[in-house]
Amino acid sequence: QWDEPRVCSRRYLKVDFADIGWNEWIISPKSFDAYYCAGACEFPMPKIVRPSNHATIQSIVRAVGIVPGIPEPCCVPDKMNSLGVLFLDENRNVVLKVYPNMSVETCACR
Amino acid sequence: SHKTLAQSPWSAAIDGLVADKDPQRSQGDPAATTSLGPGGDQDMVAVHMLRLYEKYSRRGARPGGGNTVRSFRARQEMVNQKAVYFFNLTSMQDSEMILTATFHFYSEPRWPRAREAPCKQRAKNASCRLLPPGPPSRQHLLFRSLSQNTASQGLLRGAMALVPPPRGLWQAKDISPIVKAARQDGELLLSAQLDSGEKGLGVPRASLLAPYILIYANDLAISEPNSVAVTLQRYDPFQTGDPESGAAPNNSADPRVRRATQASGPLQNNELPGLDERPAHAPHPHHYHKHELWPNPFRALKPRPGRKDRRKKAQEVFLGSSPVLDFDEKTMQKARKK
Repeated sequence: QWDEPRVCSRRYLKVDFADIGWNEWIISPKSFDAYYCAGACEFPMPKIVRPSNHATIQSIVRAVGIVPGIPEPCCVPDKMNSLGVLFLDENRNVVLKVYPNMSVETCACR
Repeated sequence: SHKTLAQSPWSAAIDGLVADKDPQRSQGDPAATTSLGPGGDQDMVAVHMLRLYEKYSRRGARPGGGNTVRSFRARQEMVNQKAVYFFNLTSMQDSEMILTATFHFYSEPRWPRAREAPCKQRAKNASCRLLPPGPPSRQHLLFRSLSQNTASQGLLRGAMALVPPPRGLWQAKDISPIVKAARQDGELLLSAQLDSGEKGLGVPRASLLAPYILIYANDLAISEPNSVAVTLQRYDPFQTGDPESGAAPNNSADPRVRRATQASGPLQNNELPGLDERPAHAPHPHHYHKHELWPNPFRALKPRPGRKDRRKKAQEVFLGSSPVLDFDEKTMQKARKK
């Protein structure tokens, strides 16, 4: 964690279903790389954080300081990937579902 | 990024699959015939579902063009000496739009018994000739649907003639209209009867050969916020349910080591609880610096021990050093002077 950049970026997170108590009915995968977003979205924001126009203006308003109480934009997932999960339903039949937005591909300031 | 399968009854069956590299199975449509015969003794539902999962995980091929595949196992009962298979489809969600439904069954050629030609009286002792068996008997698939707990046989939804296969193999039939119509009428209990027209032949099959149904669907609610919790966040139905355990309702049976620690009682200092036990063999307990436990790139300056302590330490080090090095008194005095 010590050498992660301060600016908004994707951070590594592996989610183990056993940690959240779902492993009894999830057959596969046992764990997956979910990632998460964290970091600053301060003015001036570099292009790498892909700010929306609104986020850019919000950061300027905050930097100028005339309007009090405006927070900096948030570092949130931008592009995300789906994940197929094989699990047992209540009747112990095997079900396959493809859940969208399960792992982070890119982060952005919004 | 996917790890090995959870240790569950399925993993044994599915492991069998992973080890078995049947080239034929890895090709073509899963709903097509496969050549696994009874000798394969694998749980076909598990094998089929795992194959769909791997296909999606590796190549992103959406199963049946949708985002959900539900498998339904058969419950086998004998009705009028015939095996009837019941499928409980109630676990299907309202938001799941059925795309296709397939019925998978294992069939073998069924040869009728050889027919005996009537023996003429006069030629009684002549061996009676047996007529060659006729063509393999045709099989029919009959589907009925019923709502829960109705006693009737249910409404006939479809009948299919089956072409007897040259040898035993798994076949698949598209039963989408049957399942869609039954669901529309709210009759989510489906029965399937493999009827070959001959009595007594409906001998129950081993469960591994029991037919199964796959329903490919598109779940419209899967893009809703929190959809993963709607289907996967459950309260552990297998737990004994002892409220005393204080565990979170959907906690897994095997307690995992928490990565964070709970402060037991008011915080007195910033030390992590449970870390102040010193190893018994530590020589100078009061010199035992806790921060030496954490590898820290910045070494703190250690306070210099007093002159006497230094000399004593040197001797201890000396006494404790290897027995090989020892000096005579004169050398020692010189060294001390120095």
